[in-house]
Amino acid sequence: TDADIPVLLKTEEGHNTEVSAFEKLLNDIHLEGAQPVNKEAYMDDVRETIYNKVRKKLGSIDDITAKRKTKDDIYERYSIVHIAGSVVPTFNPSFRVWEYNITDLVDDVKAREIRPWNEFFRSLETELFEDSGNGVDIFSLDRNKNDKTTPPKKPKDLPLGPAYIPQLFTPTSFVQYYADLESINEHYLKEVSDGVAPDEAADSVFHYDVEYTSVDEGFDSKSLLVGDYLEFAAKLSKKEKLWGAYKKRAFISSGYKDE
Amino acid sequence: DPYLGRNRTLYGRFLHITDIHPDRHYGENNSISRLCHYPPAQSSIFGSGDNDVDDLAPRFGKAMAGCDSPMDLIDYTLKWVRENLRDKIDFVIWTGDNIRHDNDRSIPRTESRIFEMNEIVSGKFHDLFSKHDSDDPRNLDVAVIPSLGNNDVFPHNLFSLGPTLQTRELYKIWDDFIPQEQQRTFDRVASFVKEVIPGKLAVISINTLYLFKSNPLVDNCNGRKQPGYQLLIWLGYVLQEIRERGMKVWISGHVPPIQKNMDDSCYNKFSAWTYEYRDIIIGGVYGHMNLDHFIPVDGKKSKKRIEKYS
Repeated sequence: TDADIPVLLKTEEGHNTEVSAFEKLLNDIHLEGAQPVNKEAYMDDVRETIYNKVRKKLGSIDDITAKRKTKDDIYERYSIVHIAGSVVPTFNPSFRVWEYNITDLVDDVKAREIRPWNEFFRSLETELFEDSGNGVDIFSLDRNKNDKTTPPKKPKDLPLGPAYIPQLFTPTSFVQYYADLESINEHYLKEVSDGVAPDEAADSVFHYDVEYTSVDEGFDSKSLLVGDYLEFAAKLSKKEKLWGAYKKRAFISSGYKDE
Repeated sequence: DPYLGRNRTLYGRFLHITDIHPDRHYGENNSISRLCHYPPAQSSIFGSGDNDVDDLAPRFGKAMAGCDSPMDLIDYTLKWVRENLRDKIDFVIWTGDNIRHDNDRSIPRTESRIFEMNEIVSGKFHDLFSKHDSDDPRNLDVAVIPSLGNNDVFPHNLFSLGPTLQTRELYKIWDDFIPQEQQRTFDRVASFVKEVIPGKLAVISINTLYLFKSNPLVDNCNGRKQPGYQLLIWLGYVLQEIRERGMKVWISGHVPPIQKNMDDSCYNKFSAWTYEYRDIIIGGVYGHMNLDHFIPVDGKKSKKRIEKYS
């Protein structure tokens, strides 16, 4: 109700700054829209700070041979966060179908003993509701003693999983689908102006196409292991043409450019 | 399916879909410069209201224009999935934001409207993937694993540790997708795990808002009462159980767990878990940023950081 009342606004750099409530509101509105802003700058930042670092790390193998490090040691440090294009037309609508290895699955499933989960979740309930702690400093920036939120070390005898070595459930490829809205809307209007009923026109023109697949030019890999992604990141940090194609796909072939 | 003693065909394929953002106020031929909510003729603070053809909202939405999804885009997208993918996939990971953005001061979003739209979209997914000849609503042909988006909560981004009215309402909306034995733990952390190939493969749905630095209730993941701390306890137990069962797992959620989005302690701890359970975790799929890309996360470095700061 009082637009001039001062409030604290967290800047993108993480500092608090005092602004009027009205400015804060405008800022929130700006942040929450579906319109893309500075996405090219973000992608360039990803390239500079993340992909480039991966390339340097992979390239440094020769320097550290003395420590008997291999590329596999570097691959093992990483996991991949896959961030998807959206249906909302921030760019073009899109989604992905992943394919994964199910060879020899049937025999394996039949051989396995199946345990119900009830007992496990009952004991987890007790753990969760009892471990919220009474009188513990909730603003603590330090780790608690007996911190159960840091993981134990992976036992050495456990082999690497499907993200690192080809095996059952290893992702093998993906297909990225997209709806080219400009073309769909254009065809729709043409059909309607030709006298086709709107819903009939919609049925005939609306469709998703394959935008690209993981085996298309660039990725050059028959699997989607962490190592494949890291090698691809290294290539992206080096090759301009490949980077251009990657950004085009990041923006779902919408032709987006920062203003 | 050894639980039910039924045979099922597997295709070695799954769908990841995210950030649908349906907007029932979107109208074909409304003014794009007015968020596709109002006809161009009316004068407004948003624009001149002239009859510029380029400013008219198309039926299926317009890329990069700043409007959310027309309901037609959602319905025709799901129709396309029904006709082209439904019978060729094993499961669906669906990572949230099922309501329009909070971008129009004239039509404020309310908690009930947010839940209502989530219920509508959840119903559409259920209709699409359920087994139509079954009386049991939990009997789906294709398992669906939803997760919570930062726009799916009220106020925007703000979501506290459960049990709360919001976590209970969410369970009610998704109860056909969440295994029944997890109702109480879901009430606590709004996360769950689903076996998509019984005894072999699971998908974890993580409520990433408990790690998200834009959630005003998240200070860090070190204090015991912090939502992220409780979520990580849940995650640790679940990962260990999956390992003991000899299963593998995908992790899914709305906000990607990358440094830009998470409080440092939450980011480091989450990355450390994915590193130490690299024998079972296949990967993580997320939404929120609308850009199709991948981020490699150095889990060993995160572990070192935790050790350094402790």
